[in-house]
Amino acid sequence: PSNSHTCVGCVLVVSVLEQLAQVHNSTVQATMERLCRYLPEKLFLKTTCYLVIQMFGPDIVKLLTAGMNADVVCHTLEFCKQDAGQPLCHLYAPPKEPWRQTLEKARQLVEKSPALKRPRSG
Amino acid sequence: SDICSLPFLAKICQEIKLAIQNSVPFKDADSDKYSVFSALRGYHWRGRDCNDSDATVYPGRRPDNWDAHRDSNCNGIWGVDPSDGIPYEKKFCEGSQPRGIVLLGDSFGAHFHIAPEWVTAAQMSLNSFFNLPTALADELDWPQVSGVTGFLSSMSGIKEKSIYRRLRERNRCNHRDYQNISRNGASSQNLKQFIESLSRSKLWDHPAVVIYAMIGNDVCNGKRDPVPAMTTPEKLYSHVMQTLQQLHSHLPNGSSVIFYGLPDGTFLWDNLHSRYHPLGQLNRDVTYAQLYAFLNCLQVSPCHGWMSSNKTLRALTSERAKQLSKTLERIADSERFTNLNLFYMDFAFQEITEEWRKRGGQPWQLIEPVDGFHPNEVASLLLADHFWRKVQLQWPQVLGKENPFNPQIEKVFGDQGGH
Repeated sequence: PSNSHTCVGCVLVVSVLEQLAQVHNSTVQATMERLCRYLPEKLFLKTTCYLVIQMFGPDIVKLLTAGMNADVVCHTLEFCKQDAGQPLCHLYAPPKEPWRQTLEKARQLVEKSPALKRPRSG
Repeated sequence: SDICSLPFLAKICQEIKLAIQNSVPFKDADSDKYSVFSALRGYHWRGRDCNDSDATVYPGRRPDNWDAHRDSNCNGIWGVDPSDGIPYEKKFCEGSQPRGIVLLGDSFGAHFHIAPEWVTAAQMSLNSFFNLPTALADELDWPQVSGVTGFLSSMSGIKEKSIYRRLRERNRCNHRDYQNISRNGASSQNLKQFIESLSRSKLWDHPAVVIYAMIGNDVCNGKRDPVPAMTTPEKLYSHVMQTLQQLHSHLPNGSSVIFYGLPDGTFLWDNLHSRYHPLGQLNRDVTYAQLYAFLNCLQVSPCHGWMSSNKTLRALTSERAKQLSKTLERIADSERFTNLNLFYMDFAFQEITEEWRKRGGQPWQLIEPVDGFHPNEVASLLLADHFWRKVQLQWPQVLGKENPFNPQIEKVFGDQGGH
């Protein structure tokens, strides 16, 4: 499926962000900037990282600060999609509340976000 | 959404895509398939070109006029000994039975590796990503440290050397004669898409030792039901015979093809499923079983058949792998080609696991930690050691003779210009 690799990439990056914030006991915003600083300039890696922060950073901050995990963040931001009739794919243990409720809460947090109108490929 | 859609990058993007698609170097001025540039299918993948403006100069060719005036085969040996007027190449390499090493392989052969420090927050620092650009330009592969064609010292500290380095130590005239024709996702079926990138001339080059190591993708895929998509023994036979026809038409007489069998991948689940993945080590919340289930759900697992909690599926995958290995063995035993000698070797993962245990290691330490699938650098080098010992013992003619002039070559030419 075309968006599957995007989903894996999103869960990986958000997991790293979450854990980096935990290790350094810092805010999500500061952690995103720290991660971009770690990346080399070559192949536009640093530039791309700052661009991603600009596009999706505010939503990621809201969701992680509200205690959502990487699976929920990536489904909410539509990097992961549940195909009709297929199971919802997740890396971490499912949330205590049913998926539908958790995702509904998360979606309300980022309602009207301009990031949700951007394409998810590439 | 796509950086290559920017007008000023479109042309270079197109050239990079073509180089990757065709598995040939991005930067290759004389189009001889050898490059002075490391990544993007350059000398990380095949011996460095020593003259990128002359297509008749490249590693592995038979010397032109004994390389009296130029190093036509890039092995660093050229010129004339002033004491007797004899060209060094003639003096040191004539009759030494030079051999090049060629790998036809998949992600294992190319050494696919995602560095754990890229995904482990507790280990992350400013230095963690310094090698990421090169790795991306090499398709996340590290052929320069692989078990077959690696020319750099091991990053894992293990003392075993790659097959190329051993072949070079056996005969310094083989310097730079390596080609890693591998691709992530390669199988017996799709090899035809990139085997053309192999550079070997029947007329002009030395014989080659070709290792055919398609060790997984004929039984591995990410499909929800992976079994129907596996290669059948009949299909494998047909694909391999086509490959052999092609090799026969390109390789000089005296070349050899050694088929590697497929491993029994049940060791993956058995040794990893309850261990924590690097992403789960901080909070003890992601095991390999969870990672496998996630990848299978998304249908992007590199090997649903073996990376699965379903014991029956794992056994079915192993059964098919065994049938395919038998087919390769049968081809090696029964088919004949005038230019090629065929051999078969089991993929001895069980043996190297035992060897690793004897050294005090655990089997899980032989698997790539991030993808939980590929044998890692230590495993690759232990396999290279096993390969070398077996070939030396059973088929020494494959490797050519040991060159008694190696010390003199080293004395006169030092490191022969590096790899």
